[in-house]
Amino acid sequence: SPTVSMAELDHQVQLISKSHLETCQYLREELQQMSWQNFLQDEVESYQSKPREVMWQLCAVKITEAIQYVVEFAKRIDGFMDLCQNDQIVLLKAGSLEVIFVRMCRMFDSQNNTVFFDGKFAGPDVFRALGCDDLISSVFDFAKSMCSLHLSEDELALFSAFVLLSADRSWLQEKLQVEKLQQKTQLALQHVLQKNQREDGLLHKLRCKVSALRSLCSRHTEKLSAFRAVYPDIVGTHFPPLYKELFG
Amino acid sequence: KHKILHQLLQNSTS
Repeated sequence: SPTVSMAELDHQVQLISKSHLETCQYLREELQQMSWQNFLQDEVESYQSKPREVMWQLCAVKITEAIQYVVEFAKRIDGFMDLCQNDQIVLLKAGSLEVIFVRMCRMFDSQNNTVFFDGKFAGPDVFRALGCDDLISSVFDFAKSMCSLHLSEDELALFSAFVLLSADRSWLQEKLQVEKLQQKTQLALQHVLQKNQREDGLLHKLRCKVSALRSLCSRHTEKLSAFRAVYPDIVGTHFPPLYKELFG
Repeated sequence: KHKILHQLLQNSTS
């Protein structure tokens, strides 16, 4: 691989961190200010008593909002827009939900096991009406374990870009180009971990997260197809078109 | 096929 100077790596880190901060939907300070706002028991019960399809639709809307920010993040990654459009779409289709799960640790309160959702912090019980308790509990476990790594914003930015630029996605036309971008991002990630004096095993821990992310996303797809089998019209007419494009 | 995604990618970054 071509040699990259420290200055280039620093520049890469700065660019990706900036793109991340410009597109992260909520700043840490904003989330901190809201951290005391948990759903009250009657609010939790009101989510739990929603019809399954209404709760699914609400979550699809929230995921779609978050995805729009991920698309903006991708567009601002140096080199992403130089890829052919097929590959931009392949990477976003496969990776945008993964990036949302990575970003979720910023909105997660490990102490209370709650995540910022629909204006307040919600525990897993808020999502009961979805009928996917096992998936929800895995998503919460994942967020908790990501939180335990205490990634800084620049580390999180680089890891998100690394996940998005996965060169092993199916249907890529210019795999080599994506590989180059991912390698460059990995070097920048290694560089930032070193610069922040993180422990040696952190990169390995992050690599393990990649397979956990894939498993979460494929389980989301399974749950969606099971839901669609029962409520085809709800998905067809009430789900956000972007959500259907990505996961349909 | 991916009409909205295409559109989002083509919109200039705000």
